[in-house]
Amino acid sequence: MNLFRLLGDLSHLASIFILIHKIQTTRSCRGISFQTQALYVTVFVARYIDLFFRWISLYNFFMKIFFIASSVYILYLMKYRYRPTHDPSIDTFKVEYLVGPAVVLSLIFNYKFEFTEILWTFSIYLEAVAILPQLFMLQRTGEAETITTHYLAALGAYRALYIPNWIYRYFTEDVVDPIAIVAGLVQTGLYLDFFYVYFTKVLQGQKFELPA
Amino acid sequence: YGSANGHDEL
Repeated sequence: MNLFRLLGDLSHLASIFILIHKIQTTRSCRGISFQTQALYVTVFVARYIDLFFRWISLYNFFMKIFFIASSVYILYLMKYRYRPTHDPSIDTFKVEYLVGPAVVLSLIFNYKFEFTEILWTFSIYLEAVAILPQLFMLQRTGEAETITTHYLAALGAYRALYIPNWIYRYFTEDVVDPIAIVAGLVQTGLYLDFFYVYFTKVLQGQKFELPA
Repeated sequence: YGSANGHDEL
């Protein structure tokens, strides 16, 4: 564990709290992609299946439980509690285009051809692109509530912080995980456009609006 | 190299 990794994980936690806070205070899941949230549940369940056979640490254990539980809770909020506030007509990204390639890639590029290992790899590839339905929705509507942009910024920061974490681990522990790194770089790259608008508009006190 | 880190990241 190093500082980058810890800050990354805390940023990830923060993003989830921000999202739940947004849904509960506005009593609405407007602007949030159900598809992206459903993909995150898939990612966490596929990756953290190792809860049953691999012990890493208490920290690791509780974080995994939290990510699975909170992501399922968010789906519940969107699907049942605040269902009328979700507009499926603007959340139309075809998730098959993400899940399909993630399955195929994980079958080809993995460390070991074993069921749980392939699930782990699949979860890494899927997480890399899971934000796309959300970004697509943002692009379509061209604007976002400020709180939603804070959620995305925290989520993007989590991914960005994992990069110095890998560099640090390379030098201190001699650990290199090419699958996680390549997928992580792709994932972080997807946030660049968003970050540009976030820093130049939202943090200057303006509303998040994309040029028409 | 590879999964040497034992997938200890979240």
